Amino acid sequence: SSMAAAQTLPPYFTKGSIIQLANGDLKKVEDLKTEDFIQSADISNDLKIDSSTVERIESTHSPGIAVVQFSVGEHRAQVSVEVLIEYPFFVFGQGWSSCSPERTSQLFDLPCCKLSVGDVCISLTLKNLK
Amino acid sequence: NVEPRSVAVFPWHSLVPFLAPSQPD
Repeated sequence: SSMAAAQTLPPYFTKGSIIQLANGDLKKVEDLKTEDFIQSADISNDLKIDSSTVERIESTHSPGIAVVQFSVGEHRAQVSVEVLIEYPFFVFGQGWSSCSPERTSQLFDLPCCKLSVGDVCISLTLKNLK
Repeated sequence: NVEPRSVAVFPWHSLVPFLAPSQPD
């Protein structure tokens, strides 16, 4: 059911959730901009932004679950992630995007775009990762 | 009277998936 799916996603994607940026500023989740993530990563001691380009989106035999294949970072490492179709990724210059923006809006009231092949999502890696 | 309510505040990095694949040597 949709309730079960909603409960498996963390609460901070719900519209109105308060998010603290690295400089201490508070913003609502729906108001976050690309710059907020970039500036927060800039002053973070241990995190840095990595770009993850969507290469493929596939449905699975499990309803409500998709596999998103990303090309990550300058080394273009291939990473496949199994996600709920309502899971929102943050796309550079666009904002929250999911495989099913209708479901994301329905469950979280979060304004959301359709995640598409070629979208560049914000992801994080650890600084000084050897 | 307005009762003070605690409001959850989430750190910005919670919202970004960590994707840290093994880097080539």
